[in-house]
Amino acid sequence: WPRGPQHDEL
Amino acid sequence: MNIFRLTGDLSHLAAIIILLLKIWKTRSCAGISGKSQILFALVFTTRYLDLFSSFISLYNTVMKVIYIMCAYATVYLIYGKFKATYDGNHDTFRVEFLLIPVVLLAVLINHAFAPMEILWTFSIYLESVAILPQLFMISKTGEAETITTHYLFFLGLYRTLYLFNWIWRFYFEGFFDLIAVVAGLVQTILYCDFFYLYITKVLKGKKLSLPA
Repeated sequence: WPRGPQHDEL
Repeated sequence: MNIFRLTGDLSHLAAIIILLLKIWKTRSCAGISGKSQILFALVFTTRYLDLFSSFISLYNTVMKVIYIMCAYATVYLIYGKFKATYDGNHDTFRVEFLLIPVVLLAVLINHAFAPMEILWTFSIYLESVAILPQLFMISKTGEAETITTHYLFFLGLYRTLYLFNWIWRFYFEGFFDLIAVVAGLVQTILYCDFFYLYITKVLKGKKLSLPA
């Protein structure tokens, strides 16, 4: 199941 | 982290605090669009669900919690405690005209067809247009309290600074997120008209009034 990039910005 | 992103986050935090204090101190939410505040609470809720699934940094976690708490506190003050001062007659923007396209776009254009990713994408797209009910309300009333213009200035400045943050990250980190950048550009462009009025009027001590 694809997760996508981890987003580190608010 | 870079200076643009840090000052952007602090500008965003300043806007949120200014609005909360304005409503709390004046015990009135006159001139404030409750619809925009609900949309912002929705933006934070859908974007910060990863609070429970991934830890990035203490700063990231603390700021997310503060944003969510302030957003819901603001909505509560508008629709709960001070609802007698809520100007519903002028807060008439049809938010379904925002939500439906944003949902469709989030499902069609995203980085991955996964629940968390689609929610994040929905939140990014929604944030870029969430201020429209507020700007629409000001155009209907033809004016805005000065403190409200400061709130809008810092809110608009935050995403403008984020644009520089993305330029910085592109060159120094090779980081680039097309969805965030395009939505951020749209969001900033929506403020241009307001920025012009703010700089030419409010900063010269005049009240912000639109030609009705």
